[in-house]
Amino acid sequence: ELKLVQKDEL
Amino acid sequence: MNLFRLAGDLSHLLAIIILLIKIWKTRSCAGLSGKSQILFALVYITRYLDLVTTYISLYNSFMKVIFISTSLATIYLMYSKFRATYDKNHDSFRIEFLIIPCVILSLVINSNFTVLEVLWTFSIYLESVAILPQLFLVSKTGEAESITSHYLFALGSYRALYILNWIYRYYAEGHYELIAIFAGCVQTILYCDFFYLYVTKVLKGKKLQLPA
Repeated sequence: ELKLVQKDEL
Repeated sequence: MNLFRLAGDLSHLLAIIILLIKIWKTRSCAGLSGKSQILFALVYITRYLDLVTTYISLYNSFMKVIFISTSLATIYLMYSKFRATYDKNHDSFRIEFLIIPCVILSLVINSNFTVLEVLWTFSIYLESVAILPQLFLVSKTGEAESITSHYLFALGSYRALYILNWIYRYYAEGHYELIAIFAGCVQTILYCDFFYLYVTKVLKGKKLQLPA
């Protein structure tokens, strides 16, 4: 299962 | 958060403020592409849908709200309040030629086939080319006011600074996002010609005028 990187950039 | 990232965000914010001040003070949106502004609004709306699903930080949410609301305000000023000054005839770039390929590309190349992820990917691809109608307008009229050049410089610098941020994050945190990095490089390359003109002309006090 791919864990998505949290998108902390704008 | 590192210095490059912060500088990039502030540069992005500065660009938007310069644009709004220009329109408000001169009571005119001459020389500005409404189509680029529509594309940017589309970029922010499709990218920041996670505002309602994921909380990252106050800074993050605040900036997202600012980017969405100021881009909508810019569209309102251009297409409603100062509509009479909008240079419609020169702003003739066909934005469907940018939107459709970005839709297709985001459906094909994304990191996860979910609605939010595809829309995020679409916004990244679209942002990389969203300035083209504006650059097209400048090349069509052959010149740009100084304030418009400052806007373009701040807006172009933002993604260039993000590239430094990505390099830093790769080494410092092992963090990287290939789609954003690729699109960010494309975006920055599109500004190179403009950066050259900005440094050689505008910074020396001359008007940005393209060679005939």
